[in-house]
Amino acid sequence: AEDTGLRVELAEEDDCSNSSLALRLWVEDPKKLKGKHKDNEAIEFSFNLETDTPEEVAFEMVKSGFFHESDSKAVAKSIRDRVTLIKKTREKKPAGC
Amino acid sequence: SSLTQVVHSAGRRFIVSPVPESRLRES
Repeated sequence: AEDTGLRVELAEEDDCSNSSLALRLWVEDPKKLKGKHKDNEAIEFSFNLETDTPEEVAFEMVKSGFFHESDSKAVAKSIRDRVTLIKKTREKKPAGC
Repeated sequence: SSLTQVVHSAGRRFIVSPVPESRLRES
């Protein structure tokens, strides 16, 4: 959240059994967002490492009214950063997480 | 619970719930 003001974390333990993850996103630093958004609300969603893209999820969140169009890049970046970290963790610990 | 709201968009499900106080950074 240090640069986007958004925080993304695993909503459930990653058992590495499949490509689907449960993630949770919320606004940690409202001052860093440009458009209207709902404070104090966490948005939980599933993310498939093989088929989903952070941009697509961000677009759906903007369409659903969670964030303003001007923040979709920040939302996508926050999701991308977390997914990249999870992929690296999975590569390091192939024996399950 | 009444505090949780489910939103569907293009086949994706978003579950909205309050962020626990402990997780909110003091702004």
